[in-house]
Amino acid sequence: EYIVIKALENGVTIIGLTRGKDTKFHHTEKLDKGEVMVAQFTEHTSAVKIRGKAILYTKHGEVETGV
Amino acid sequence: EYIVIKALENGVTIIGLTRGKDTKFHHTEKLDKGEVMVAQFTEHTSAVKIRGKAILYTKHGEVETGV
Amino acid sequence: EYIVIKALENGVTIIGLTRGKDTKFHHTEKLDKGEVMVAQFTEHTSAVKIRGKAILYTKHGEVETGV
Amino acid sequence: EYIVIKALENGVTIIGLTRGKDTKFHHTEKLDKGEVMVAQFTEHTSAVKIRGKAILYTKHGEVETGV
Amino acid sequence: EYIVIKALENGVTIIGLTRGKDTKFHHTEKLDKGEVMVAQFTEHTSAVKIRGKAILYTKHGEVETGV
Amino acid sequence: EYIVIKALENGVTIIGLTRGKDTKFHHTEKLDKGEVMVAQFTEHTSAVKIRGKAILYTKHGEVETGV
Amino acid sequence: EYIVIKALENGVTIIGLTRGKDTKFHHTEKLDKGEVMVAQFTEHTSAVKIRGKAILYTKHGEVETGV
Amino acid sequence: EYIVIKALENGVTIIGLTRGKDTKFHHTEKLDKGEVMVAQFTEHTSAVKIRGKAILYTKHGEVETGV
Amino acid sequence: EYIVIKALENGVTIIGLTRGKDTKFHHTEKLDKGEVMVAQFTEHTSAVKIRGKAILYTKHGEVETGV
Amino acid sequence: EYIVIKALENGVTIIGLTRGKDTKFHHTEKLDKGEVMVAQFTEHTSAVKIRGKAILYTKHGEVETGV
Amino acid sequence: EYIVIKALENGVTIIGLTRGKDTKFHHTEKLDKGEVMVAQFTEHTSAVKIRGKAILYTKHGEVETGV
Ligand SMILES: N[C@@H](Cc1c[nH]c2ccccc12)C(=O)O
Ligand SMILES: N[C@@H](Cc1c[nH]c2ccccc12)C(=O)O
Ligand SMILES: N[C@@H](Cc1c[nH]c2ccccc12)C(=O)O
Ligand SMILES: N[C@@H](Cc1c[nH]c2ccccc12)C(=O)O
Ligand SMILES: N[C@@H](Cc1c[nH]c2ccccc12)C(=O)O
Ligand SMILES: N[C@@H](Cc1c[nH]c2ccccc12)C(=O)O
Ligand SMILES: N[C@@H](Cc1c[nH]c2ccccc12)C(=O)O
Ligand SMILES: N[C@@H](Cc1c[nH]c2ccccc12)C(=O)O
Ligand SMILES: N[C@@H](Cc1c[nH]c2ccccc12)C(=O)O
Ligand SMILES: N[C@@H](Cc1c[nH]c2ccccc12)C(=O)O
Ligand SMILES: N[C@@H](Cc1c[nH]c2ccccc12)C(=O)O
Repeated sequence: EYIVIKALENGVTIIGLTRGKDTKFHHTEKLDKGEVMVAQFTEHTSAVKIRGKAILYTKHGEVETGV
Repeated sequence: EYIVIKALENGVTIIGLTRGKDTKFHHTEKLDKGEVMVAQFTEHTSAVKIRGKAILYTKHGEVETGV
Repeated sequence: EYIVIKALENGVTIIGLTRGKDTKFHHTEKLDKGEVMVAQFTEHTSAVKIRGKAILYTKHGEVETGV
Repeated sequence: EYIVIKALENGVTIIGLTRGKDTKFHHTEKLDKGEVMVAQFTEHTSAVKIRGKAILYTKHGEVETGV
Repeated sequence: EYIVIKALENGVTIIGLTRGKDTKFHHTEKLDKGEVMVAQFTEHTSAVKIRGKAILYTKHGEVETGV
Repeated sequence: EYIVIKALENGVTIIGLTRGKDTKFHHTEKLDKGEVMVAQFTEHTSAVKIRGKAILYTKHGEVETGV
Repeated sequence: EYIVIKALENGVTIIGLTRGKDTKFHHTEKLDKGEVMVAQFTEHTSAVKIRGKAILYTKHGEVETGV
Repeated sequence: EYIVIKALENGVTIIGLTRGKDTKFHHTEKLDKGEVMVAQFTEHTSAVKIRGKAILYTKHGEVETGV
Repeated sequence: EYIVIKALENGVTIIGLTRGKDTKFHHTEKLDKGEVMVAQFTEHTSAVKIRGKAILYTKHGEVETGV
Repeated sequence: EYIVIKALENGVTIIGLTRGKDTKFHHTEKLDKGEVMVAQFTEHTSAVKIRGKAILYTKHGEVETGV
Repeated sequence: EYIVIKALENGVTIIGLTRGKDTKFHHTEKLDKGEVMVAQFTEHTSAVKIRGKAILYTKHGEVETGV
C-alpha cells in the first residue's frame, strides 16, 4: 500500500507517525511546489500526516489538503 | 487497510482505540483545518473514533463527520 | 474487515460481542451526534450490536439504524 | 465474512449454530426494532438462523426475513 | 463460503451432508415460513440438500426451490 | 468451489467421482423435482456427473441438463 | 479450477491425461446426450481431451466441440 | 492456469515444452477436427506450441492458429 | 503468468533470457507463419525477446511485433 | 508494486528513500527528456521523491510533477 | 509482474537496475525497430530504465518513451 502526495505550494510537510504502542513523529519530509512523494506504509510508519496545500492520491480517491 | 481523514475545522480529533481485551484510548491526534491524516489499523489500533467536522474516506465510501 | 458507524443523535451505542464459546458484551462505546467510529473485527470481537439512530457503512451497503 | 441484520420489529432473534459434528444453538441474540447486529462466522459459529421481521444483508444480496 | 436459504412455506428442510468418504445426512434444520438460515461449508459439511419451497441465494445467483 | 443443481423432474442423479488415480462412483444422490443440492469439490470428489432434467449453476454459467 | 461438459449426443468421451513426465490416458468417461460432467484439474489430471458433440464451459468461455 | 485448443482441421498438434534449463518437446498430442484439449501449465510443461488450424482460448483472448 | 505469440510470417524467433545475475539467451524457439507459442515466466526465464512479424498477447494488451 | 516515471524535461531526479527507522536518500536517478524509469518498492526503498517536470503513473492514476 | 517494451526505432536500450542497497546497471538489452521485450521484476532487477523511442506497456497504461 502506498499513497501519493503532490505539493501545490512550497513547504508542504509529510510526517511519518511511528507504528507501535507510541505514536510519535519519526520523519518529516518537506516538498516544494510541484514535487511529488510516493510513500508506503511500513514496519515503522503506520500513519501519515500532511500539512500545507497539496493533492493526496489514495485508494479512496483524491483529497485536496490545506484548504 | 487504511482510512483518510481531512479536517474541515480546527481541533478535529482522531482517537486510536486499543486492540485486545480492553478498549482504551491510546492516542489522540489533533488536526487543524485542511490537515489530513492517513491511518492504518495496526497491532495496537483496532478501532478509531473521530470528533469534529471532517471528511472520512473509507472503502465503504465518504462520510461527513461532525454534522 | 471494518465497519463504519456515524451517530445521527446523541447516545448511540456500539457494543462489541466476545469471540468464542460465550457471547457477552465486552465493550460499549457511546457516540454523540456526528461522531464516527470505525471498528474492525478482531481476536476479541466477532459481532457488533448498534443501538440508536445512526448510519452503518459495511461492505453490504449502508444501513440506517434506529428506525 | 460477516452478515448484517436490521430488526424491523421487536423480538427478532439471531441464533448462532455450533460448528462441528453437532449442530446446536449456542447463542440467541434478541434485537428490538431498529437495532442492528453485524455478525461474523467464527470458530464456534458456522450457521445462523434468523426469526422475525428483519432485513438481512449478505454478499448474495438483501433478504427480507419474517415475511 | 456460505449460502442463504429463506423458507417460503413451513417445513422447509436444510440437510447437511457429511464431508469425507461417506456421504450421510448429519443434520436437518427445519425452517418455518419467513425464517432464514445462513450456512457455511465446513469441515463436516461439504454438501447441502434443500427440500420444500424456499429461495436459495448463492454466488451463482438465486434459485427457487420446491417448484 | 461449489456447484448448485436444481432437479426439474424426479429421479435426477448427482454422482460423485473419486479423486485420485482411480475414477469411480463413490456416491449417488437422488433428487426429486424441485429439490436442490449444493455440492463442493472435496478431498474425495474431484468430478461430478449429472443425469436427468435439471439446472446446473456453476461459475461458468447455467447449464440445462437432460436435454 | 473446473470445466463443465454437456453432451449433445450419445457417446461423448472425456479423457483425463496424466500429470507428470508422461502423458497417458488414465480415465475415459462416456456421456450420453444431455448428461453433464463437471471435472477439476487434479494431482492426477493436468489435461483433458474431449471427443464428440458437446458444449464445453470454461473460464475462457463456451466452446462447441465435435464440429 | 489452463488453455483451451479446439482443432478446426485434422492433424492439429499441441506440443508440450519442458520446464527447466533445457527446452525440449516432451509430448505431442494430435487432435482431429472438432476435438478439444484443455491443458494446464505444470511442473513439466512451461510452454506449449500449436501447429495447424485451431482456435486457442486463453486469458488474453481467442487466437486463430494456422492462418 | 504467460504470454501468447502468434507468428505472422516464417522465422519468428522467441528468445528466453536467463533469470539471475547474468542475462543470456538460453533458448530460441522458431515459429513458422500461423504457429503459436504460449510461454510462461519460469525459474529459468525472466525475460523474453521477440523478433519478426507476430502478434503478442499479454495482460497489458495486444502488441504487433516486427513493424 | 511499481511506479512509472516519464521525464518531460532533462534533469528529472527520482530519489529513493530508505526503508527503516531512518529516512535518507540512498539513490538518485537522473532522467533526460523522454527517458522512462519503472521502479519497484523494495526492501531498501519505501518512499520515492520526484523533482522536475515528468509524468508519474501509479495505481492511483497519473500525476504531473514539476508544475 | 512484467512490463512490455516495443522498440519504434533502432538502438532502444532497456537497462536493468540492481535490487539491493546499491543501484547499478546490471544489464542493457538493445532492441532494433519492431523488436519487443517482455521483462519481469526479479530478485536481481527492481527498476528498469528505457532510452530511445519505444512504447512501454504496464499495468498503469501505455507510455510513449523517447519523446
Ligand atoms: N502507533 C499507532 C499509530 C496509529 C496508526 N493508526 C492510528 C489511528 C489512530 C491513532 C493512532 C494510530 C499504531 O501503530 O497503531
Ligand atoms: N479492544 C477491542 C476494540 C474493538 C474493535 N472493534 C470493536 C467493536 C466494538 C467494540 C470494541 C471494538 C478489540 O480489539 O476487539
Ligand atoms: N461468541 C460468538 C459470537 C458470534 C459471532 N457470530 C455470531 C452469530 C450468531 C450468534 C453469535 C455469534 C462467536 O464467536 O462465534
Ligand atoms: N455443525 C455444522 C453446522 C452447519 C454448517 N453448515 C450446515 C449446513 C447444513 C446443516 C448444518 C450445517 C457444521 O459445522 O458443519
Ligand atoms: N462425502 C462427500 C460429499 C460430497 C461433496 N460433493 C459431492 C458431490 C457428489 C456426491 C457427493 C458429494 C465428499 O465430501 O466428497
Ligand atoms: N480420479 C480423477 C477424476 C477426474 C478429475 N478430473 C477428471 C477429468 C477427466 C477424467 C477424470 C477426472 C482425478 O482425481 O484426477
Ligand atoms: N503430463 C503432462 C500433461 C500436459 C499438461 N499440459 C500439457 C500441454 C502440452 C502437452 C502435455 C501437457 C504434464 O503434466 O505436464
Ligand atoms: N525450459 C524453459 C521453457 C520456456 C518457458 N518460457 C519460455 C520462453 C522463452 C523460451 C523458453 C521458455 C523454462 O522452463 O523456462
Ligand atoms: N537476468 C535478469 C533478466 C531480466 C529480467 N528483467 C530485466 C529487465 C532489464 C534487464 C534484464 C532483466 C534478471 O533475472 O533479473
Ligand atoms: N524510513 C521510512 C520511510 C517512509 C516510508 N513511508 C513514509 C511516510 C512518511 C515519512 C517517512 C516514510 C519507513 O520505512 O517507514
Ligand atoms: N537498489 C534499489 C533500486 C530501486 C528500486 N526502486 C527505486 C526507486 C528509487 C531509487 C532506486 C530504486 C532497490 O532495490 O531498492
